[in-house]
Amino acid sequence: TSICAFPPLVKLCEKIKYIIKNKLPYEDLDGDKFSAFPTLRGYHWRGRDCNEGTTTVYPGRRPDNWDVERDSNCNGIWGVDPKDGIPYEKKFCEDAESKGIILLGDSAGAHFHIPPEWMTAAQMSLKSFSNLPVALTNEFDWPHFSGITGFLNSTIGGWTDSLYLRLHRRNRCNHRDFQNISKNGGSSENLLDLIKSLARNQLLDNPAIVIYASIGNDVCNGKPDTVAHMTTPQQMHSNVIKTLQYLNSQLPKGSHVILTGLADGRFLWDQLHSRYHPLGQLNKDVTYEQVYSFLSCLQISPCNGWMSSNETLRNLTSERALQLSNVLKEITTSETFANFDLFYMDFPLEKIADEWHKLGGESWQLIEPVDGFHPNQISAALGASVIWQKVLREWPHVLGKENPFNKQIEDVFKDQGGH
Amino acid sequence: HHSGHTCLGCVLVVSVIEQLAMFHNSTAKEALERLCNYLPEILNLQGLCYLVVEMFGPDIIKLLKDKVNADVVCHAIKLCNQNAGQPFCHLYPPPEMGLNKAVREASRIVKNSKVLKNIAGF
Repeated sequence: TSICAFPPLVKLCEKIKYIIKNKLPYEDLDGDKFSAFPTLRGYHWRGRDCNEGTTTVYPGRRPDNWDVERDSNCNGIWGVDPKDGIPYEKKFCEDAESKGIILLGDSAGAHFHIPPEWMTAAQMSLKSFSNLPVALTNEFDWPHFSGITGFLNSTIGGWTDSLYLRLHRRNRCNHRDFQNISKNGGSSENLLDLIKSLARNQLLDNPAIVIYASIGNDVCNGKPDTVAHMTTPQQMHSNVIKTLQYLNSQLPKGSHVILTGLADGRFLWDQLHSRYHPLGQLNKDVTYEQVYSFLSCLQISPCNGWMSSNETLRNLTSERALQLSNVLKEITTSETFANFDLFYMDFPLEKIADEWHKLGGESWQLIEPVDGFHPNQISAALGASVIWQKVLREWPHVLGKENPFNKQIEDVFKDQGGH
Repeated sequence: HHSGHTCLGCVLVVSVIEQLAMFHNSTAKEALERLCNYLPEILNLQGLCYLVVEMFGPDIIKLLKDKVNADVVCHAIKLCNQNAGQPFCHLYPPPEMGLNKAVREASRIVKNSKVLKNIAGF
């Protein structure tokens, strides 16, 4: 506080406080909520701004005058075909049902990850810490590899697959139209604030698919009396309705919202408790059970309910999670909104595990090794595939049709300016 | 929460130093230097690491030389605290003599530490 009272730093401090509070890009010269800088909530979190000098140029907008003069929606498609004088954007994207993907979520959605190499003596090297600055400036999240908005090849094990990449592959006009509005600790209550950082103009932008996925923090906290601090079904209902009402006021007509249920975190204890944590592998002296107990003792456990040796407590936590998922499910049948249709899906943990088993893997390999809590890169990628298949099977209109001009777009615009 | 995170950070870092020394068959001092050298220079991460080493390095080295585990080191250098009426939080199995006694003995080893006195004053 005292440093921020120093006159030359007042404005900088205000900006930093604003950024931290609102989770908006730190470097955003034109103030359109999109950035050409990767970290600090930049283009790792939402599609790269291709023009930082103009507020009216950003990913996800409907093209301005068919982008004859410039690429107003940053999808890499602009100009006029010299052969027939038709603007490329009109030719390739007019009937393509372009849409973006937006995640409203928690640390799992933002893809929290601490590389195990950072605490494994045998694997430590200059190279293993080279990604520390990116991790620090991305809040230890890796949204650019995540299952909903990931777009870069994973450098943290596994592979990258995401709903965004699949939506982009389906229709290349959707290039760069993604937003990862997530934060560590995101719950139905605090997402009400975070959602204010959503960048969607009802009049100017394309519709969007919003995935609402707060998969644990409504039942997870580090409090010793953890059950008393869990969100109640009534609170959940009220919070989610408020969020949906806000979305209805922001999303263009024709959007879609998919509510995801909470995960069943008993999986964590069942798979990990007797295994060695990376810190315990050298001397075989630290199991996940010890890590969980240590975090609970320090009152910094991300989830006392599930990261506990008390089976009754783990069951109670799952019971509440199920009740909250049922609230979400009930909302999708009882509520309607003018600007989007609404769907519910369970968090597909079992299906992800099944898919991994088919590939020869074991369940414990789906959990982040350092924190013993989050879904890891493999889970994220498999999750993307599972969710995509479900949506394609049950609600295909959500994804829009396949763009028949994809090949031509690729031929003319190559990688569309990259990501 | 702050104190919990500080304690966790301390136990993680001291564990890593201890394991680096063990893995490379080196001293704790060499392991500390090795760890700082692994960090990138960007964001002054190496500089920050050396600053922390400057502050806590001598005490950590002394304690690790005495085969004290990371939990006990962090309690002895006051980065972990035992709250009134609460047990000692620990990651590793407690030493044979018990945590209370081990922490008392470790605290004696670093009782003349200037940094700890300054921290206590602060």
